[in-house]
Amino acid sequence: MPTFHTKTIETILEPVAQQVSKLVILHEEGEDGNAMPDLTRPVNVVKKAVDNLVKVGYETVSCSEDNLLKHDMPPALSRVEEASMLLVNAASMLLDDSRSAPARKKLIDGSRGILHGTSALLLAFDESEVRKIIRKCKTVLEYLEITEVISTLEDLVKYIETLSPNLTSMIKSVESRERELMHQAHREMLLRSVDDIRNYTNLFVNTLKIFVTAKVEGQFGIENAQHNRDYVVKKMTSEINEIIRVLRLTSHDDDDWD
Amino acid sequence: LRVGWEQLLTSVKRAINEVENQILTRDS
Repeated sequence: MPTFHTKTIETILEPVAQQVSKLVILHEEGEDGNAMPDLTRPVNVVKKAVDNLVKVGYETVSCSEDNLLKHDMPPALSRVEEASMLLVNAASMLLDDSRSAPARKKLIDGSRGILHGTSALLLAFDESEVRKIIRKCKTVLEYLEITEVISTLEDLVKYIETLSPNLTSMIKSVESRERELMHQAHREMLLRSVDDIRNYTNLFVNTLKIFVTAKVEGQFGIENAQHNRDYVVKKMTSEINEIIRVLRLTSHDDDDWD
Repeated sequence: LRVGWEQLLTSVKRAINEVENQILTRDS
């Protein structure tokens, strides 16, 4: 049985995957030699759903600004469309011969094809979602890179005001992704990094304040303040890079359909 | 077997509708 790397993908594809497996086993064991029912109606219902999906899919491709998504979607849509035609052909062949072995094979190939195609579509979307989260992480990294230019309290206030919503949005997205993942170890890695970032955030603001105050007032200990600031920035940067690494790991895992 | 194929096609139809829903509700 295939495994799924997100809960959404599992919820959508697991029932189909299980039933395809059952029918493949019956077919391979030659236990499906009995006359087949007329499947024209359910197959036409599937074809109509596929036609809608393909239409919506191509509309999305034409509107999207995500080039990888634009690249990945059309082959998956074609695969679903071709698979749907196999089902239509099979249903038509069964009308002529309800025991037709080639028709049963086409039914199985069509069902598998739809499973593969929809899986590829969902993966393309999932990877696109992951890229969005990674963009949020990179935005925060860019903010962290410029901490050394903050030298006045006014700069500091502006900096925190801009960084905070970006950091919050990044953390929310990563937490939401963590809840979606099936891979326990990856979930734990993301949670640990998010916890660390949360813990470092207060420290980060404090070290910035101390550094800026020391600089403005020309206080003794500026070097120490700078060292503390840089240390916390380094830690936060490292955790965000770890999040990016784990997010990328999960987007290609467990693709063992065949 | 009849029930098996009809159930499968029903599941396939449901899955396709859900995939379509995912595409439509995805924020750009």
